[in-house]
Amino acid sequence: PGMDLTTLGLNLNSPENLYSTFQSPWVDLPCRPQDIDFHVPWEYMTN
Amino acid sequence: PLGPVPLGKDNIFQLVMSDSGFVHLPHPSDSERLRHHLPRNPCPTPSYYPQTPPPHADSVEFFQRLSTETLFFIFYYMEGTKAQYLAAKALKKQSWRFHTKYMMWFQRHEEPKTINEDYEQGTYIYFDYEKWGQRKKEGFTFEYRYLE
Amino acid sequence: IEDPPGLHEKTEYLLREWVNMYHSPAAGRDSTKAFSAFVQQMHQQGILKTDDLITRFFRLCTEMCVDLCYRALSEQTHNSGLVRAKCFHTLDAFVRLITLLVKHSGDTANSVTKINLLNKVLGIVAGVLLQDHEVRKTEFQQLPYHRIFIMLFIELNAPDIILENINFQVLTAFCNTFHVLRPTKAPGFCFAWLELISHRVFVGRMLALTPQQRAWGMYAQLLIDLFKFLHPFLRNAELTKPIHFLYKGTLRVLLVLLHDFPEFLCDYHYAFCDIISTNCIQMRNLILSAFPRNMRLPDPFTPNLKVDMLADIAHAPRIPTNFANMITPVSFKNDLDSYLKTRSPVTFLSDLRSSLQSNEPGSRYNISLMNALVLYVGTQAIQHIHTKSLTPSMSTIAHSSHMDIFQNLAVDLDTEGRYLFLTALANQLRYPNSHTHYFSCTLLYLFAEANTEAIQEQITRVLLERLIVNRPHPWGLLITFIELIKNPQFKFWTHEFVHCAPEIEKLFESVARSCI
Repeated sequence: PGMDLTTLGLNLNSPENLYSTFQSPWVDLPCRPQDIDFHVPWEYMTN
Repeated sequence: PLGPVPLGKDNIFQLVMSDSGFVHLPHPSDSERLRHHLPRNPCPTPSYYPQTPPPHADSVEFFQRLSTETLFFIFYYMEGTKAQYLAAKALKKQSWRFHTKYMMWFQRHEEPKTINEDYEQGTYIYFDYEKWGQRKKEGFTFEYRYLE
Repeated sequence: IEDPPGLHEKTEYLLREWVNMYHSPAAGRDSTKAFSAFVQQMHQQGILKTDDLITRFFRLCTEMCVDLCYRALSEQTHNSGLVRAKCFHTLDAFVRLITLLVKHSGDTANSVTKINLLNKVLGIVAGVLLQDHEVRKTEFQQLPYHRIFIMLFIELNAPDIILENINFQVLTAFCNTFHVLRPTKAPGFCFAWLELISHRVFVGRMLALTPQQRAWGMYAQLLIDLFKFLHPFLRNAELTKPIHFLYKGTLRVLLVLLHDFPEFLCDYHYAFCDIISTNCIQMRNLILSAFPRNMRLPDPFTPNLKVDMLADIAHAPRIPTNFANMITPVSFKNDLDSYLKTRSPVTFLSDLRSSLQSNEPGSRYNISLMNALVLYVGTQAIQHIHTKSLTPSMSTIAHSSHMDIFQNLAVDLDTEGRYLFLTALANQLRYPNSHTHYFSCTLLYLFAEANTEAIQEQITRVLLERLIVNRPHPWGLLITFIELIKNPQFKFWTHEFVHCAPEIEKLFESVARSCI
């Protein structure tokens, strides 16, 4: 009967895009904000 | 319904190679910049701990509900990430402003005593990332060329 | 051909220098200060003198970076975080160097020089990978190559005016490289490969941000590469753990595409279903369930739903694949066109079965040819009906050269061939459009006009196997099956096969209950 695709860790009812927080084909959780590399202003790179 | 087909030599080789690839699967951090301060550190937790972030945890509205100290922590320790960006946005909504020379966040404690084209001067609260705490500074000149 | 004497040492020195400069606080924003100084050093060492030297430099750098990773991976096996940090320390610096060399190659406006250099570097990394894969075999490590490709892609897609101007060529270069490194060619790299092509930045650029869907075709080719790799293993249904893992990862990616880019799946459904194994019913259903986001699908369970009154069924779906060209040889295509036009010679029908047969191991039929024939005849039929200012229905699709071919195939083929034929028809049951409507009518017509119960049973089986798997189910499949079991014209419940065993009877009743 195949798999229950709702158990693969994707919010299929989300009104937002899924690809922008898609972490990996092997992980059943989306990216958290701290997992997503972002182009922040250069001044923010304090380190 | 069409029945199985014996695998050819190429297919057997592909199975052997994918087996070995499976042993060294890519890790999510392989596609992320190095996280110097907070690298991923998987730690088993009891199953009754929340296993997923709360809903809409990646929105500005959620970040605005976090304490300012949490926002500062995210800003300084998760640099180059969406979390830092959202923390900065939330801080700005609470009237904090980033000083690019001192690399600190400032907030007017009172209406500045002087404001002109180039600077404003007065009493400010700022967050000292080295001492990790908020401080008050009287008579501080905030030059606009250092305003982010 | 041997490297010139001393080049290895020079390269090692330069690479080490660059890594130090990259990590130094004085490197400047985006390493621009460090880069200016480093390019001088490269000139002084003569690395940039000739194309051959540049090529050798990149190859040696790649090999050194890879060797460093293998050493790190073998030294410390208990702390993978530290090992990765050590590898990325050099790999990320190398990637930044490549990015800056590409960006500043030639004049600002000269994209040709930049892309040529990028293609050269990608080709070199791919070549080193394939050689490494060949030599080390099961000891091959995906990590260094995965890191180089993903970080290079991310850097070359940074918000920058120079890079934006060459973005489409950058995407093309990466897609070509990923195609060269497809799983059938580098199976030891397949997990990293799927991670690369499903990365959010890559998907975003390929499917969302590139205007006019210009990159869709390239992305479709990568998915086809993936399906081709999985095909023989999925066909045999017994999956090893790694292949099952890869299959599950593929389903996740397809779900993301179904949610975010259903129109992409709609456009390429034919190409995908042509390669997906016939027993991969759920994966195929996933693709066939896609429908355009601006479309509102009527509830297939609506009582008295008048499908032929829906406005959408007048419109043909977009199918970029040139399926007409897949009808080969040319002589067969000419005979087919001639028969469609004139209904002669009659021998065309009796020769049809042998034209579809194949000597390929594993299938006695040419499945791609079958699929192309079915879609071509069907689209020609729709066109023919429209020229008479009619719409497809049970009466207008009948008594035509097109239906002659379909009925002949239903009767003349053996069980295997008929299964493939019916599968090809059922693959067009999707969202409301002219193809879904025509092929739905065709399946029902073939059921009604079948001269043996075996044909009716097989039509039922082809539909049922798509319904009893877990969701999603294509709209066209549902309305076809509902029509079959509801419409008294088909006398569905009187057939012996419906009652051939208690389990089967229960199954049909259960499906009917959920449908009605």
